[in-house]
Amino acid sequence: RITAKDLVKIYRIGEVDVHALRGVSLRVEAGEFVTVVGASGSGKSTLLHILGGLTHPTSGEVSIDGRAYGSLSDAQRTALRRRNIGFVFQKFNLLPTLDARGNIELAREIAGPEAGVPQHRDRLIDLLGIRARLNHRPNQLSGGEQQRVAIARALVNEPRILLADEPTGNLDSKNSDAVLQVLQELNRSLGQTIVMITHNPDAAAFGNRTLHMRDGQIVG
Amino acid sequence: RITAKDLVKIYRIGEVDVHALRGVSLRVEAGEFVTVVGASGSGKSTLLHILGGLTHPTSGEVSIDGRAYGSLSDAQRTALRRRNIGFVFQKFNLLPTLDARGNIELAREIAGPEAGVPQHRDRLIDLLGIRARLNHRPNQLSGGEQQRVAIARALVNEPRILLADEPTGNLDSKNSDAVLQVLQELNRSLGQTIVMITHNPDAAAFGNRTLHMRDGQIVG
Ligand SMILES: Nc1ncnc2c1ncn2[C@@H]1O[C@H](COP(=O)(O)OP(=O)(O)OP(=O)(O)O)[C@@H](O)[C@H]1O
Ligand SMILES: Nc1ncnc2c1ncn2[C@@H]1O[C@H](COP(=O)(O)OP(=O)(O)OP(=O)(O)O)[C@@H](O)[C@H]1O
Ligand SMILES: [Mg+2]
Ligand SMILES: [Mg+2]
Repeated sequence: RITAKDLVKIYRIGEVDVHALRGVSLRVEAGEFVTVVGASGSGKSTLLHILGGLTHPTSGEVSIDGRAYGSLSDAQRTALRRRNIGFVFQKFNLLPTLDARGNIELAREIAGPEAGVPQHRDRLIDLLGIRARLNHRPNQLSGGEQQRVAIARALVNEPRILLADEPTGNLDSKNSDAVLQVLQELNRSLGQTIVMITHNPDAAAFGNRTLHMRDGQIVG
Repeated sequence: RITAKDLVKIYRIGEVDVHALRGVSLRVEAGEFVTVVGASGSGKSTLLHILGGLTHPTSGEVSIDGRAYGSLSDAQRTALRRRNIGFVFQKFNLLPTLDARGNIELAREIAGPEAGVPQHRDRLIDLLGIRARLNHRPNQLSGGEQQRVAIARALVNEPRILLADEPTGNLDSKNSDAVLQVLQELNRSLGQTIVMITHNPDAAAFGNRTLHMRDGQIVG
């Protein structure tokens, strides 16, 4: 379960304050599939990074299963994240010097004893249609192929929570449907908790509920 | 006018050949707005890079207004590209050390005497809704904001040809519509030639015709 209370995030650029989040509270129960929509710049990625413990809020608190990030050391927060959270970044964040296989394997190595089993990795690779591209480095992959490698990397350890930032933004409808079917299947059969940002209204419909953001707030 | 004849592009990865383009021919007349659709990995970005003179085909020829890339020196091809072609990249390719204003201004400086006028730049910035973000560097911008800066940069010199690789992939519907309206307006009022890759069927409908790609070929 993810709990967030009164999240505020203010960035400073020169003399100006950018209010990226203006007081966001939410609760995602274990096993939910929540989608997040809203205009460009409305604070979606900022929210996801804070939920994942990658960014500190200016004020407010996030807890994972009752453990508040603010009460943990950096090392403890990193360990919590590595064991529980898979993250698909809006710009993929693949390591440029490793090929697709290496990027996915690195995620398994980092998880140590919590690493996913090889059969799960192989099944994901086939479901996402990237088996023929495992030897390619990121700059030798199409945009949509990079995105699918990023998705495989996020899912390979069967994380309890998946935070996905526009995972179908670079995909055609056929591949997009395949990805959403995979996410829905993992949610229904493994009870994986998913928070997914999307601009695609059809993709938003895959969640069991949708949060709308505008100007740094969740709006009813 | 853009003419392409029998384009083949083969990448080599280790022992394996990847046939990204398998014989593509096309003609885009001056003033056309052509959209390109197709599955992830079907060769769309490869085609666009070759049309823009950024990548050499393995075989085949591209000509811009009758001048074949293959007959030009590297310096001549670069000059032809800078004067005539604006490119919106699938991953934006903004310079990380410059802010949004700097990225856009650099495009004007590079064009030298062919630079667009400041009024055109200012109008684009307002139409794309990025005026409040000009002091932000790319990693201080949302995904959709980076995309809109990349679009402004490509258009600021009023290039005769715009090659746009999924320019609305990271945008919500409102911003996406705004971008497509801008492109349609430039095409209709200035006669700007546009070749746009998109996964969004609604966006594809903005062109006067659509090319479908599958497995490295244009299919009827
Ligand atoms: N530098 C490279 N080296 C090897 N293979 C490459 C390279 N660039 C692209 N490819 C391969 O060529 C094929 C076509 O790539 P391309 O980027 O043109 O696809 P695309 O249609 O733009 O896909 P997407 O919709 O996912 O962006 C892909 O299968 C990709 O893996
Ligand atoms: N590091 C930063 N420094 C300054 N401002 C930032 C930074 N990161 C984000 N912002 C600003 O905060 C606002 C929210 O950004 P965020 O990335 O959360 O938006 P988003 O909803 O994900 O947008 P998109 O749909 O375009 O990806 C944006 O206006 C952006 O310019
Ligand atoms: Mg975002
Ligand atoms: Mg592409």
